[in-house]
Amino acid sequence: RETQLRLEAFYSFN
Amino acid sequence: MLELRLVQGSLLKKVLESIKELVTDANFDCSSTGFSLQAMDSSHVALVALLLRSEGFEHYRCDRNMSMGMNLNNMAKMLKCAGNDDIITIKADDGGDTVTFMFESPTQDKISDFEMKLMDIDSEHLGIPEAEYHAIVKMPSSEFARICRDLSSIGDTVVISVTKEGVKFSTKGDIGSANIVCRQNTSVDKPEEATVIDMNEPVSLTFALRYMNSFTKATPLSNTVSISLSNELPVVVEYKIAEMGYVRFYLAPKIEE
Repeated sequence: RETQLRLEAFYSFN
Repeated sequence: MLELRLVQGSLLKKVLESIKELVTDANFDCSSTGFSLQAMDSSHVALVALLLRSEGFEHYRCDRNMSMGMNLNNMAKMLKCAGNDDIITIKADDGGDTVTFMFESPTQDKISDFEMKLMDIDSEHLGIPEAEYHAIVKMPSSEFARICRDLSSIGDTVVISVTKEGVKFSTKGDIGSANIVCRQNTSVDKPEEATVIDMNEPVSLTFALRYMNSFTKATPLSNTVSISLSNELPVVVEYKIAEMGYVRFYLAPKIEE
């Protein structure tokens, strides 16, 4: 199955 | 005090049409650099970053940095009332709770102003560092829109693979599968019709077509689109706004469990 990653997996909050 | 006069008002209309499906509410930030926005969709899978540089406005006054929370659907409703040839001016007072959009017809015989209530939005800004991408594909924006639309009638996801041979868009669904390969093609008459593939390393990533299709709402903003891909990063789909800036969409990939 494919899992949708979220942006926070790559970038952090300022 | 903020006063931004945009002669090509249709640009702002097109910008709103391109992002209102993805994001409901967002803060527009105004500084000496320009008019900008960064916002994620509600599921934090996609992000839109908009920049309209101050130099692109005929008149740009922004006495202090301001952040204005707007409902994008409501803003789009108001901007729809501007004619395509109208000059649009955005006005706001420091600390005020409204923004005014003024529309002037090219012959100055009709002047309208629409005042919209601002809203308080807690926005979380993601820090997105500059990245080296494994591959950057530049292609006609209408071609990219067509591919995303065609593939979404077959499947829910698209695999974008870049190799020396070209860029391949693939999908699979209940009724079958599809592959579309675009080769580098720089010998066309007009540069905006070219497909240019700048690849350092082969890359292959899977994305939800629903989001890609939403990004293609920005097609009227630019004849070309650039798609930046790295194996470990979200894709960046960028539409340049002539002499003003850009709308960039970031989309996190799907991975095999």
